[in-house]
Amino acid sequence: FAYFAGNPTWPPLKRDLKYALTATSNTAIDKATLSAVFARAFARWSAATTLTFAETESASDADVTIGFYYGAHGDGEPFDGVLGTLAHAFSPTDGRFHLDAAEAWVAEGDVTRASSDTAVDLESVAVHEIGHLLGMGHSAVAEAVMYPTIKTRTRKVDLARDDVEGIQQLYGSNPNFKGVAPSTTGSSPEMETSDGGGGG
Amino acid sequence: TSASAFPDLPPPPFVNPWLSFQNLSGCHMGDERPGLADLKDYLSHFGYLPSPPPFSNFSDSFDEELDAAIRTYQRNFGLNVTGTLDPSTVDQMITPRCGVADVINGTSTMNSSFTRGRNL
Repeated sequence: FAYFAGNPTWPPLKRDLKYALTATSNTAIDKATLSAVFARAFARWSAATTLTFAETESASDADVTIGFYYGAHGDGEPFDGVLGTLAHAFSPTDGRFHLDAAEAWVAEGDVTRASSDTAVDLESVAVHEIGHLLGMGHSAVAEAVMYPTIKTRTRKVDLARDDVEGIQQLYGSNPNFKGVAPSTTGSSPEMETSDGGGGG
Repeated sequence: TSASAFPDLPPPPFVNPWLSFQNLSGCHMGDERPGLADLKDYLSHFGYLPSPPPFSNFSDSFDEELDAAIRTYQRNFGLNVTGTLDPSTVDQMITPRCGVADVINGTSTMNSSFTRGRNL
């Protein structure tokens, strides 16, 4: 695992974070489904740490804002259309999380059976980007959610040991954490993927 | 014009902005090949090469800096460290990914304790 320069984190008095879905008009996914996907993604990090997350309707009340954007969207990091760069997020305590609206996001059902060659699992990308929002950099461990790439029609949402060790060094451990899933301990990379689900 | 006016339009074409890197497979130091400048842009964006000087662009030359950048990339992604654009390296490069940089200034890697540079 790796951190950003200076190891930025959310301050100790900021352990209960609020997030808002602020730019969803560029996606056909309905709001309820989006809320469910992001709630699950945040819960995966919360389970391992002392952090909690709750959705709020008010952007001004939120620590984290999440939106779908096409192309240039004002932060100097334009999106590039289908595939390529899927999303990006800023380190603490910025809180911005942007997704490329051009992607064929899959928010429900089995992404490994998606008909589109360009289908990308929304929850998998959300778990990764939340890691950045919390201060995690990219990992060289292929089974870690903080690995920089993800193939199409692939689902990778479980924190690996590498992810858990990294986030717990930043925020401490949740005493109720039950440990990483057996398939993500680091010895045998496993992901749910379709046959030949390459990156294009 | 509403989309419903053209109900038989085919879906958007399959697009991957990095697919052209496949044309560079097999390139190695000393080569001059159209498209290497785009690859350098890619590697610069993700931190493996410094940005070109203001008002200039990358060249299509496979130089020492590109060789070193590719070696760092291969090391980070657990590939054979050859310095050449072998097929497995190209396959990794065209895989969809997060827009946050892996490395900055070639001085730190995904294996290190922190990622320098842009906090995006």
